[in-house]
Amino acid sequence: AIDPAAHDEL
Amino acid sequence: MNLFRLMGDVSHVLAVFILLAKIWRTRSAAGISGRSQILFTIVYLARYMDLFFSFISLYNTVMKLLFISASCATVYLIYFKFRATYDGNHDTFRIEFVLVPSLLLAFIFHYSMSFFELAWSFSIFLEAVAILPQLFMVTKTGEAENITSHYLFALGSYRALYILNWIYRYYTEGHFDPIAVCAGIVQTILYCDFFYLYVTKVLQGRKLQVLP
Repeated sequence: AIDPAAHDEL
Repeated sequence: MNLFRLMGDVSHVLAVFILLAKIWRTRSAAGISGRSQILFTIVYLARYMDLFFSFISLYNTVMKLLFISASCATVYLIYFKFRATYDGNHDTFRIEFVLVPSLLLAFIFHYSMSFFELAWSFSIFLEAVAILPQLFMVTKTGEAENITSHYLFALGSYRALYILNWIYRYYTEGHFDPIAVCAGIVQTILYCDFFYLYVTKVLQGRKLQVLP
């Protein structure tokens, strides 16, 4: 599952 | 952070600097698609708006600022400083053909219906196809200079390495980001034809030439 606020990649 | 991700980022930074250095040192933007560079600038600006409200790490922040500033500088060099050398006649790919579908896809596939999430999705889809004007230009002129080829190879490798990173993250953390993964696979597929030519020609000391 993805936390929408956590785009930790570039 | 894992080795694949780090190698992907290194490759991405390398690509950006190869291009900037090539234009700066030869004082020429010949053979470079300004349209692709505008698309990449839009990609970075749309994706890294989270700089203002989300902090992930110093590494993350520095890289984001680097990609935004380097892409703006590249666009400036092509369209202003070395405008006379820019080969606009061969840079004719219609960017609305990639901008509009990316926007539509972002409205269909996103993680939440907020402005920043839509912008993030849009940037992911646009990045996958942002190189098309450059590849179109290479096909149209029938060749690419070696440094341009190195740039394309480094830029294509970056997303391919990210795919390995996503496989690794899936097994180690259970992390799975379907939007980035699907777009990343499409992005890498677009470079496959070029990778083949790069290995069979450029690495053997010949110039990259495309058959008509």
